[in-house]
Amino acid sequence: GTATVSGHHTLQLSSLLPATVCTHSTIVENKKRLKVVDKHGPCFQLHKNKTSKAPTPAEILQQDEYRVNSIQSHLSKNSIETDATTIPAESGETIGSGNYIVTVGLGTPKRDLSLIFDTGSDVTWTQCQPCNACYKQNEPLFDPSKSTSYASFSCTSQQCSLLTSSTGKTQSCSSPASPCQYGVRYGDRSYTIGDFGKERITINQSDVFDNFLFGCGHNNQGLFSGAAGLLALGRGELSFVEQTAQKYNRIFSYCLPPTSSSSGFLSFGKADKVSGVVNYVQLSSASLSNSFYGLQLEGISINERRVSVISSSGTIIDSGTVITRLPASTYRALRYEFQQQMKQYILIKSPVSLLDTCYDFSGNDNVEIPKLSLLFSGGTTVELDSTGVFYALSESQFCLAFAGNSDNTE
Amino acid sequence: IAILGNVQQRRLEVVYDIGGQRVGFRSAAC
Repeated sequence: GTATVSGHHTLQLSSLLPATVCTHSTIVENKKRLKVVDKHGPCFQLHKNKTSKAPTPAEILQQDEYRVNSIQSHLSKNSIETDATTIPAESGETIGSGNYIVTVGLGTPKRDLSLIFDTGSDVTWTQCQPCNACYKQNEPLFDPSKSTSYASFSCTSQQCSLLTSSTGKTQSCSSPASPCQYGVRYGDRSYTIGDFGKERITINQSDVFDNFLFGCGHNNQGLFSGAAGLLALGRGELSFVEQTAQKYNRIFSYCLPPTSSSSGFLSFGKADKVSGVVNYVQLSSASLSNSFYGLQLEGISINERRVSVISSSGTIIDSGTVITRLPASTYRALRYEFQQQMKQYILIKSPVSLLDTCYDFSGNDNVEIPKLSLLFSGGTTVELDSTGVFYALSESQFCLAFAGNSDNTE
Repeated sequence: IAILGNVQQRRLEVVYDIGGQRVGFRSAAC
């Protein structure tokens, strides 16, 4: 749906709009890759059951704000604690859930479950029977009593102490035989609470992991769009990445699909030889929380001309945040130059406050848009795909998918 | 803190090599 003409991309607008039909995957499916689909799109097959209504773009952006607020709060808390100062930040919450779904097997016999994957989370969980309070999910609930490989832990177990160190929450332990309880509350007030246990998790026929530590949720509420739970790909020691480090050596990759009707992939371990160059950027964690994947983004270029410089304390890459957030001054510089390059189109007042550079593309099937690239420390440049520039609010309103943090010093 | 969101990651393969302390990007991967 895209082409490059005279230094610009030609973008087919329909590729950004919500689709009703899932297109056949063009990815060569292989046993090392899990298929990734949009949580709200037609390729999440279970949407056909209509047990959950797809949110509007405005609702998705509101959720995105909750997630970003949680991330900023979490990071502020960490940095402020280092400085031995106190701020009134919300604590005890992790960030909101992500936007992309993969299917993995859990238990013996294996039950396939559609889980949201999230690089910002450390605890994997699924809704379990018996359920005291559960949101609607499209697959039957996982029943640990019907799995021969499930076991729970007591609150005095070593595994339970791992949970305490990972979530920062102290276990209440009335007696040594009391069950180990986990609880995760997300930034949008969604939550999951239940038994902490271990189970067999199956990625594919040859990649099966016994004793995988996860949460079996008996009280769960939130906007999880019919998914059965969450696959945590964060940096904590309970994340899937850490628990499978012996086999996969802490290497994984994903490709997020360009449209809601197409699919991407999630794979673990060193990749087979692929076409195309991988441009690497140094991972930086020292100045950020241990929970997130930090990079040093230094600037942004439009049509190969650097227009904004980032001098903030760092950048994290997150699979669950929708809109890229930049320091306020960086965003202003990007916005100015972007608007200059898009002068031939009608700029409209945004109906969504988060996004303030929106265009009315009525009457156009395709538009020409400038090339945007991310400039990282070490000289690495990553050019964005043409589908990675705009966020569609409606069939005629398309907004630059960047936003500024409210203040550089906030 | 800036956050690189998922719209900007579309079609890029994002490779997390935690042991190697690096994150890679490959264009037009899906």
